[in-house]
Amino acid sequence: EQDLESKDEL
Amino acid sequence: MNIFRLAGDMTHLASVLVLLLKIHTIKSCAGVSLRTQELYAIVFATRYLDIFTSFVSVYNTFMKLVFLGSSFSIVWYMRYHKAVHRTYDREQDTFRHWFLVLPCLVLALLIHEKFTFLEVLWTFSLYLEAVAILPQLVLLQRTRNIDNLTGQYIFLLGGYRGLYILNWIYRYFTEPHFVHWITWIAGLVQTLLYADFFYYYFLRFIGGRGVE
Repeated sequence: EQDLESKDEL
Repeated sequence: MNIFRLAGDMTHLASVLVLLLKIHTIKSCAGVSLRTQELYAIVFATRYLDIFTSFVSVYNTFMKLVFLGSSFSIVWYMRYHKAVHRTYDREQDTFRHWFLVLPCLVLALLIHEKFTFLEVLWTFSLYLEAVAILPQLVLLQRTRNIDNLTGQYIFLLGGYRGLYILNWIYRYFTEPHFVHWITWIAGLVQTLLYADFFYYYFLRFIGGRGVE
């Protein structure tokens, strides 16, 4: 889940 | 998505569009560092490899495609478009970009969250983005010539960095597990580089010499 959080930025 | 993040993305988008507009309509890239633009193309290419593996939102995928497309278009214009290429300050833009790429790659191999191919390249892109503006700043100091569009480009990029920091502060306090040291430190270093530039820029401006 943390992965998705960090990867949701550009 | 909070207001700082959205404003940051829009400022980032505006910076790229300002540059493309300048190059496309004026057919000039005077004062623009090809080295920096190539570094940004590498940054986006290595960061957005996950475009094939993970889907976040239509907005995210769309923006990734826009940044990839625009950064490679700018490099293409500067390298291969005859009229634009003629205006490129080749002799002044001599910053060795390998001196930035290699240390960032080594650092990403040493310091990362997970040792996987995508993760290391993603981390590399963060480190590289932090320093990618350096050739542009060096070129600016050498030519001492900053036209309106080049100035606006750098101002918008700096604004984007500042807004992203506000976004991280906001997310830190509103999202329970939002802690990303690597992203934050790389982002902070990048913002400090811009702050240094703005300081120099304002000193010149206040010094009465203005901006040519």
